[in-house]
This record gives sequence, C-alpha cells and structure tokens, in this order.
Amino acid sequence: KSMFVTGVTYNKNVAKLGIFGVPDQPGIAYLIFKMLGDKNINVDMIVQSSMREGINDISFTVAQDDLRKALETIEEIIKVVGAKGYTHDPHVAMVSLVGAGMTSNPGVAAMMFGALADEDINIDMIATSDIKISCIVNNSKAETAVKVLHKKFNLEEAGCNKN
Amino acid sequence: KSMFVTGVTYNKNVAKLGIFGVPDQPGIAYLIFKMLGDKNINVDMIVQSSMREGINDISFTVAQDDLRKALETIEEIIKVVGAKGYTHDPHVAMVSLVGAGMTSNPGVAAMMFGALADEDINIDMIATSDIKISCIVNNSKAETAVKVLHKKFNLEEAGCNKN
Ligand SMILES: C[C@@H](O)[C@H](N)C(=O)O
Ligand SMILES: C[C@@H](O)[C@H](N)C(=O)O
Repeated sequence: KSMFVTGVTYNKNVAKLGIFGVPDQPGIAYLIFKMLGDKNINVDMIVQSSMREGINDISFTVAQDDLRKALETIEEIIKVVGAKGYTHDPHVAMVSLVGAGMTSNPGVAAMMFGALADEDINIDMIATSDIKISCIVNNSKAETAVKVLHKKFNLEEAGCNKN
Repeated sequence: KSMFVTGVTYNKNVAKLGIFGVPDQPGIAYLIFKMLGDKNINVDMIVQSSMREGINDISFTVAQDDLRKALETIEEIIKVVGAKGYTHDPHVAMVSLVGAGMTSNPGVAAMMFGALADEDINIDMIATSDIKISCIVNNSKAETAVKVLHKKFNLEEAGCNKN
C-alpha cells in the first residue's frame, strides 16, 4: 500500500490530564465530560484504552489556560464517579502525522514511532483516526519531533501547520 | 459553538487487543507496531493513555481475520518488550461520530457518551481527532448505538456509512 502522508501538525498549547481507576460501566465517560463541558472546558484529545479488572483510565488534553479549571473539576469528578486518582502534566505538545489511510498501512505508525524513538523522544499518549496519528510528547521535544517526522516521510517543512 | 456533526459510521469487523504494563520509554511503541507491521497485520485504532509508575498500556484494533495472527505476535512482543500481559476481545465494533470541530466543543463528546449510556452501552475504548470521536462497544450493541446517535444528533439514517 502506498503511503499518502501529507503533512505534520503540532500544538504546544497543550496540557494533559489522566483520571485513573474509574469504574468501567455505562455512564461514567458521560459524567466526566458532562462535568467538564458544564464548566465550558474545551477538551482536545480523549483516549481510553482497555479495561482491567472492571476499572479503566481516561486521559485527555486541554489548552494550558484551562488546566487550573480542569484540575478543580477533576477533584469533583473523582468524588462523583469514585476514581482512584489523577495525574497531570502542563508541559506537553501534540504532534500529528496527517494523510489518507494512515492506520490501515501497518508501516506508517511504526515509522512515526521509530522516528521519535531515534531522537529519544518518549510518547506519552497516542490516538489515531483513519487520517491522523497523534502523539503527546514533552513540550521541549516538539520542534525536534516535527523536524524528524518531516525528514522520515520526505515532507516539505512548508507543509507544517502550527495550531 | 455550533456543532457540525455530519454523520455516524460503524464497523463490526473489529477485534480489540490490549498490551498491559509495557515500559514507558522511547522505542517501545516502535517495537510493538514494527513487529505487527512485519507480519503485515493492519492495525486500525491505536490508543495509549497516561503512564503510571513508569509503565503504560497500549490498545489497538485489528480486523477479525487478523486476530489469530495478532495474538501470536503479541506473545512474542510481550517477551521482547517485557510487558505484564494482554487481553483481547473478538466481539467488538467501532462506532464513530464524524463532523467538524468535534472535540473543541465540550458538549459533543458528552452528548455522544450520554446517548450510549442511556442505552446501557459500555464504552470499551475511546479515540478522538478534530473531526471524529470513535468508541469501541460490544458487537451486539453496534446497531443500537448507531440508531441512538442518529436520533441524538438529528441525523438522517441515510448518512450512515458501514465500513
Ligand atoms: C470507563 C467508561 O468509559 C465506561 N466504560 C463508560 O462507558 O462510560
Ligand atoms: C509506552 C510507549 O509508548 C513508550 N512511551 C514509547 O515511547 O515508545
């Protein structure tokens, strides 16, 4: 399969939050994002991977300005849904590879993760859709990540949008 | 913000796999998806949320035909990267809400999760991008999920693509 990777985007105005040990039952994700929405907190990336022993973790990103408000809301969320705890990191960036059929080609994800690994960049979070693979990395590594992805996928620097 | 939700898509040819307790250091995600790619296993959704105590979980979905091959590869992956274990479920479906500015509007995610909660549908995995929110649910609930999302977002049934 040919790869149609068309560009790289990145956003440094990102803070990540993770809520651990929420009960894995219907309605929990609704409660969490309803409470964040009621405070008008814009959430960007949301990821939840598989459950273990009836509990799950949900992570998401917000704009750095919303971090304080989001942390106050999380304290309430934990009491309402009965979670085990939370973590946050205000110094992260989202770096995304964009193109058609991104995930259907098994080599694209490995190439992206490999390019970051070559620069010793740790991947904090991952979310994919059919046209995009997004990674959360340390804020200080964003520019390096963008540069090595351009090189790895032979893209013009000009194709990069900062958002 | 107005919502530009344009449609619902779903795919029942989905199996999910989760690798638990991988070391959270550069190069691990690369190794996992390189090993899957070398066996030519098409991976669809990939999600990894926040790390805890230096370890992380990575979940992904494959086509049901690839599940057996993927499970054999995971056994090898666990030995190579030193993971704690894995889980899989061959009876899942991916249901996605598609539209512009999906995640920037805090209400959209809550409305989607709420519509599924109203039908007692548990959300196994979540991944978002700016134009799509995807949920993994039990295979037997896919049609109900699609129906209630059309209703909740006032969409025409005709707008639904099965892929
Ligand atoms: C953990 C959370 O996503 C839960 N499974 C729900 O459906 O709301
Ligand atoms: C867990 C895994 O994603 C690791 N953080 C990596 O960068 O490869």
